[in-house]
Amino acid sequence: DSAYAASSKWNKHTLTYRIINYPNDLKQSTVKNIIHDAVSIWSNVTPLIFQQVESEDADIKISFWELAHGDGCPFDGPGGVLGHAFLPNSGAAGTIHFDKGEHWSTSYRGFNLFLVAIHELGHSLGLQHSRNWNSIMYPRYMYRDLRTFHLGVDDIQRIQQLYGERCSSKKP
Amino acid sequence: FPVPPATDLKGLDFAKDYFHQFFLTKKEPSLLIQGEKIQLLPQFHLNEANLREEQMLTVLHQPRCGVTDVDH
Repeated sequence: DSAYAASSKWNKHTLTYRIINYPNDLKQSTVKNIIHDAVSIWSNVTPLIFQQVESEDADIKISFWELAHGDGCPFDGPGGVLGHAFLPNSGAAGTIHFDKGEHWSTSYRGFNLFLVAIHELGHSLGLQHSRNWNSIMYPRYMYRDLRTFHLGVDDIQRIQQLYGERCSSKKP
Repeated sequence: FPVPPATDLKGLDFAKDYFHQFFLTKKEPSLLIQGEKIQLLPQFHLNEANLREEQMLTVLHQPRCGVTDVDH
């Protein structure tokens, strides 16, 4: 309902994020680029601004863990659960965990980190799962062609309900 | 009563765990009743006519996000 939706969002438009650790399969620079591209997907359709920082008090904290990792939601090794994230109104707001036991990739092999990162970032911004297969917030992993990837109408409408539309600098 | 094969029990246990992890709060009893199974169907774009246990289990084993599907 609207009361829940209103509470499950950040009350600011500039959000910092920190990458705490990295997976085994990808270079650190590659992961940084992937996360940068993933946050851009959401900032392109909202007034949100994302800044990568190294400080511990970042709004969004991204990390990779194996099996039980202290939050009561253990990972399960290769396959199964790929990651999870906490909504803005939860106790661990902005926390994103990826399963370090997966084979993360930049392609169709294993699991594409860019696609999963967009999904988990959606949670950390306040979005729940969608039943729409075309939505990036659909709960099951589906590889999508990165050359033509774009958010679904459902995704854009729901994130803009929380944060509004991006003000374009271009005049009509 | 006939005793179901061990493999069926394993699959049913997985389905129960899955359902309770992603669709229910942890306070609710760990049972996969017919009503809950029917509630699962639209999640997987299945219908009762073509539902077979192994088909549902195949879908349940697909990689996914660990966040619950419960609509708040």
